Amino acid sequence: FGLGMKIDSGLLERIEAFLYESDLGTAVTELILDEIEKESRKKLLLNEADIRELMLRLFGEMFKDDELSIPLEQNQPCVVLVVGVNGAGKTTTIGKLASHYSASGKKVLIIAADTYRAAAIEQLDIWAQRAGVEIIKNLEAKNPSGIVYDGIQAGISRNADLILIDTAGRLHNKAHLMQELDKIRRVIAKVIPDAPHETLLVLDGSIGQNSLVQAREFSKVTPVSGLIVTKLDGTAKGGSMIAIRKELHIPVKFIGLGEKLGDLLPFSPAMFVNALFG
Amino acid sequence: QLRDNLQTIFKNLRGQGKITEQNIALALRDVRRTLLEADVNYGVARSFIDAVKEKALGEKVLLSITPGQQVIKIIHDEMVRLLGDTQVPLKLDGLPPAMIMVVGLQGSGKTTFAAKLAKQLKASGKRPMLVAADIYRPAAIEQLQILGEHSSVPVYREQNRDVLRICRNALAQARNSDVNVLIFDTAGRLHVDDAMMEELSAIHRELKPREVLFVADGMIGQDAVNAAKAFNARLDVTGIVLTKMDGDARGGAALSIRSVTGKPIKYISAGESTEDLEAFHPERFANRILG
Ligand SMILES: Nc1nc2c(ncn2[C@@H]2O[C@H](COP(=O)(O)OP(=O)(O)OP(=O)(O)O)[C@@H](O)[C@H]2O)c(=O)[nH]1
Ligand SMILES: Nc1nc2c(ncn2[C@@H]2O[C@H](COP(=O)(O)OP(=O)(O)OP(=O)(O)O)[C@@H](O)[C@H]2O)c(=O)[nH]1
Ligand SMILES: [Mg+2]
Ligand SMILES: [Mg+2]
Repeated sequence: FGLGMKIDSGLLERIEAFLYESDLGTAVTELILDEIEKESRKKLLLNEADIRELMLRLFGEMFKDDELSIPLEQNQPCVVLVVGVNGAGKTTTIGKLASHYSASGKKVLIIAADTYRAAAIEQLDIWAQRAGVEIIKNLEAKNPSGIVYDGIQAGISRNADLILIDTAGRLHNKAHLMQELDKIRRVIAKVIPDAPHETLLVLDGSIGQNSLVQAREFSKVTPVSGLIVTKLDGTAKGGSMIAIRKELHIPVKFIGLGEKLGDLLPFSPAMFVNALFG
Repeated sequence: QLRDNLQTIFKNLRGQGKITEQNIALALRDVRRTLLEADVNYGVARSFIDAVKEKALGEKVLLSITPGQQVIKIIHDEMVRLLGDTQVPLKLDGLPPAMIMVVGLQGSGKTTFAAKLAKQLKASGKRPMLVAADIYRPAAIEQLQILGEHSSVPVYREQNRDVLRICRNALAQARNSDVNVLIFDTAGRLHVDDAMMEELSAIHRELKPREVLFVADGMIGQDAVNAAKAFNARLDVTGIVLTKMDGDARGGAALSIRSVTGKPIKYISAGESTEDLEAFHPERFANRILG
């Protein structure tokens, strides 16, 4: 924004454009602009570094007690349910998660519970092979509950540390699909009473304000405990993750930065701010 | 929502004088906010508001309708005008087979759309063939083959690491048969991935397809303009497709993409099954974006 610029309406307008174009949305943009105006009263000239600092402070504060890790320290498999709308990156992300945890010595089991989409199981199978982990699948299965039930039983008998469940993409405004998700969650709880221990909502980083609606609606059916924001290796900034954190207090656990097995990073607010100004 | 707000703002104006800078400023602030929350790009929203302001200022307030309704009509009409025409047809003329390239960002719905389009073309008497040009995504070829079977449309596939070769061979095979429409399903890619964008350019340069359809996720946010501009600059896109419109996203991306590319929106995908492909209706879309 230029060195040592006096905060006038011209600069504020440019900052506002910058914030909106990062998909931060109205609530977060207005919050930041308020903070900037307050700051400019203390210190007449603000430059880009000051604004960056201010945002780091704001977001750092917002995200500070977030639990990024997945609860793996228990004497039973940690069950992670992966959900989200169509094409967000769930299947690919599960491959990355499997590789990530398997590399740190954990025994990972993947359950192919997308029994709907063409070649979904084949796609996940390839990821399981790449990550070097076992997969529970049934090409004849017509509904996900059965495979989820069998898969968790298998995970228990094989002493898996982590069970990752891939589900079919679903739009949150489709009642029958959200009911199916509710049923999956109940089936999981039947096998392990306090499972799923983690429900990760995968969000496409290029999606706009609908991300917040997705987070709200999915949370009504399965308590979403973490977000994974994908496709941030493009030009999208994924700003809606901030709006979601602010309104629903759901932490971002990982971000997806590509289509390969290793393209997954644990999240940090600094990462977000740097990418924003990057 | 917006309509009610605007009605309220203009409630006091009925039958008196003109729509002025003052009274329109409040209304336009509301409109701008509506557009941003509907995912219309910031810059595009700005231009839209300026255009509406220009049209609205100096309009005499008619006695037959309320000023609020008048402004709403200006806003609605301007949006419909910008969104473009309905039923812009595919260019399938010329020496057969007519070629259609389906391109876009990862996960936007290209493969699903390609199969739907193939089915629709077949139903209208064409003899389409799908080309599996995504050799990267795990099981992408299988996915297209399954969808092709469901639509009873043949799928050209080849074990080859050279995508241009695959496309070239598919064309050769089509020419040796009675296939008259060839639909290339390409891999999702980032507009900032030069190597992958060059792959598309190479196919485009050599095969010169009549149609290049940019498929965008209907829920996409501010980044829509970046991707659309880049794909259009590289390939001179001939049409836009918005998918997943059976969701509840407002779809402001339609206005953004249309504004920055100037290209027609040719199809709306509103569901996962092969029947869910519709023509674009600017009126309906304007209502959706304006909420
Ligand atoms: N560039 C990029 N592409 C990604 C990323 N994550 C996933 N993708 C791509 O996005 C597309 C969709 O990914 P999938 O894993 O199939 O998404 P999904 O959520 O399982 O999709 P459905 O099962 O159909 O709902 C694929 O082409 C992936 O390679 C990412 O972080 N960056
Ligand atoms: N609800 C709904 N889902 C859709 C629509 N179009 C596609 N999908 C779903 O979106 C997901 C992604 O679709 P694909 O056709 O695999 O997307 P793609 O662009 O080919 O993905 P890549 O090849 O990985 O870039 C799948 O789950 C599709 O079933 C639509 O109009 N509505
Ligand atoms: Mg999937
Ligand atoms: Mg595809």
